[in-house]
Amino acid sequence: GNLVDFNNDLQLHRRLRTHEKREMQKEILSILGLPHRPRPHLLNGKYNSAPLFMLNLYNTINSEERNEVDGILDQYKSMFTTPGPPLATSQDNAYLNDADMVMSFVNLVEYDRELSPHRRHHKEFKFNLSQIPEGEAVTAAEFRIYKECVSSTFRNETFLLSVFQVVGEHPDRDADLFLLESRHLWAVEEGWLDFDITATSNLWVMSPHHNLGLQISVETSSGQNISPREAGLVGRDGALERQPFMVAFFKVSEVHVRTAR
Amino acid sequence: STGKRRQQSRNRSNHPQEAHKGPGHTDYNSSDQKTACRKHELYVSFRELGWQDWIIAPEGYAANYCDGECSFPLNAHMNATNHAIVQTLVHLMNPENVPKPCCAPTKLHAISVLYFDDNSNVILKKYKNMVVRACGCH
Repeated sequence: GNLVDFNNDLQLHRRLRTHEKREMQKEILSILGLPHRPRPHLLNGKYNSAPLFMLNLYNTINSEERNEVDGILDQYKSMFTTPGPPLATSQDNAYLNDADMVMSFVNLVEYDRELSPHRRHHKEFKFNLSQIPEGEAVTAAEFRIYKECVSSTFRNETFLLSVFQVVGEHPDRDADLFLLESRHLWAVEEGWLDFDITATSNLWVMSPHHNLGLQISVETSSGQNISPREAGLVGRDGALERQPFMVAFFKVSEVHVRTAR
Repeated sequence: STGKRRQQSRNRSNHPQEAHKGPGHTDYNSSDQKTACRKHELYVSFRELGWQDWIIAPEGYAANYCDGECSFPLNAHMNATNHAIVQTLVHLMNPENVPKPCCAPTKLHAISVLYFDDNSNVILKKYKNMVVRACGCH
């Protein structure tokens, strides 16, 4: 049953009736501040990098009570055969200490759009920030993308990875881009790259119509545009636990008042 | 007298039979003990609620609750506010109109919940005051 009272003489150890269970669900949802029970469309989502990253954060904050959650974490981790789940950095842990809520967002772009020849190697990323609970303010946000070691033509190359915020879209010409950050990468380096997109996320939360996503581009040291995949950057066709995603840290800015029922 | 109580406490801890009674145990008679305000264990299982498809962790949590009587003597092992003592006195003087103090949580603890939203984004949220750590009379 749902209710187990170990000390009381009466012992409430019984299975809840259907309507009792429904009431119980309603009450617990209310405590969690949710208007309804979420119905995620998971398919492969459970095995994606974003949930793994979040599990890692969960593990960090629950390290004191590790024994209680190890079972669940092991269950999840055992689902992965390939190495390299996204680990939280010390910077993430610093954000985490100050956060009331952390949220990871999966990339919604399923198919590459045909961009102009000038931007044919650009990759697009979009994130749905519409379900952020009211009263939560973004304190930090990161865009995370995994880079694998390059062992082909560009082995000894240095790349310039640029991350842009899309600030305007037009039907007849290229989108307007705002450069957020450029970073030099060694071809042989491997691991998660994180880019600070705090200001961009704040804008997206405050004005959802400005949320037109991100784009990335990669250039070689000679200025040649190449596909991010050639530079070892993992995209949708890569391993699930290395998919790019976005993570945001929130602080409650309003007192949550439960409405009377 | 605190001195006398300390002496009693020392004597009690030296008594071999008392070792099994656990922390905070006092020698009130058994009927008082049964009805006294105290913490009761209560586990809320997300799995039993059929939510394992959207709550990733934890599987459930020990919410606990407070229940019992707050009447003189307000048990020495339990937290009672100064006002609870006054409330008890006024209740004794006017039991028809003035209720006894309430048995309620005095120490609460937070838990973190990791769950999916409708868009398959993942939320890790800290919920304050979810677990009752200790009960007392207010």
